[in-house]
Amino acid sequence: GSVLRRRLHSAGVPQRRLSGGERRDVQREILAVLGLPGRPRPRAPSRAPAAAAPLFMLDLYHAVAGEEEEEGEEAAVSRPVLTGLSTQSPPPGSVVSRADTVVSLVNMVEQDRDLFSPKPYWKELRFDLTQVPAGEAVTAAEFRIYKNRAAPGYANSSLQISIYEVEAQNSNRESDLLLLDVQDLRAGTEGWLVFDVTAASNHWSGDQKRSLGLRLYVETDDGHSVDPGSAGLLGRRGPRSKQPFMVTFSRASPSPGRVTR
Amino acid sequence: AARPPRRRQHKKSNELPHPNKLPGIFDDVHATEGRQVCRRHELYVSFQDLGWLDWVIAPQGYSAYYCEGECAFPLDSCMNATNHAILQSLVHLMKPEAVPKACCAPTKLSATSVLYYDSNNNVILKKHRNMVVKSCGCH
Repeated sequence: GSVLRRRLHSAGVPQRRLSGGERRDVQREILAVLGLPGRPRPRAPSRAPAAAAPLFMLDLYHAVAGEEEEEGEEAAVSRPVLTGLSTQSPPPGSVVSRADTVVSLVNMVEQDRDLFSPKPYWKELRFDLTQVPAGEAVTAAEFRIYKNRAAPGYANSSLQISIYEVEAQNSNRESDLLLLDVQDLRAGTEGWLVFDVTAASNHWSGDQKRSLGLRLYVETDDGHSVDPGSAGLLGRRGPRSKQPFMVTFSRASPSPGRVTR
Repeated sequence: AARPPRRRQHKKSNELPHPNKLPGIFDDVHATEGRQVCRRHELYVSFQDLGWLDWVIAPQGYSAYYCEGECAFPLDSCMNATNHAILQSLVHLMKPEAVPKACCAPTKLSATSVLYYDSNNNVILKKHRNMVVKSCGCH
């Protein structure tokens, strides 16, 4: 991991002991510099990096930190080479630009229309977007989901997976959907699938959009609807290291005035 | 522990008369004997010492550095001096009470990235600009 730099103990220079209040002020000031309103308190034991999102983000961190070390401030975050920890492919295409903030979103509600419901079958995941920085422009967004080998019935067939944004839910008819991305693959394909959902981020600025519904449809070559679970797509009930998540890349506005305090 | 400051040797330069040799004006100038010239010093910010490793995933801390040292005439080329700083240090020689020496400050800063959990267990990678001193100079 990261190299522990030699910590300089100024021998002989008296170290002033801070009072409790001063220590809190120091921490609050550093948190403010880091752009945090307060000290985050993650729920689950945060030292269990086996979940998919932290593994992916740790890989991305090492790529970005390495760039900063070498080139200094203007380092363009070129396409990072993701190696080692997570076997996930780097963000698709030239998506990784000079992002100021990369957020992996793991909080979602899952809903399935499966074999016990009328066709077409689908899987829907609604993500909480509150952590997407409001003051920044989203430059790219991806949805990552793990696919196992499909059920034996589809062994040799090709599948088409389409992902839509659920724009509006209607009580008496089908929801309004916006097509975001499509992928064609073999039913036996195994691994992470990466969908580009940047198009859905157009109306995330400000407080308009606090959650995002993504709906997946799977079809065979001849247009038969396939239950996403039977196609091998893992939802929240999959192992932690294979649970779906979203990643957003955003950039601060050119000169965010530092708020005078 | 910080290294003991190296004693500065006087640079032998044949082209320009050494300031001390100019009649009258700079007679009382002493080379900055024993005082450190403006340069970068180690400063390590430890998230571990702050007790933050329950939410900061990486790094455990980072080297921020700081700038310290004299910006006294003559300003060597290694001191990244601006033209203005050179002039200011000249005027300081003549009117030390009226005009201060130039300041030793960062001339180049770079970013550092922090990977952390938020309170909802989302993982966030944030780049923070202007957090690491890459070089110091006289301003």
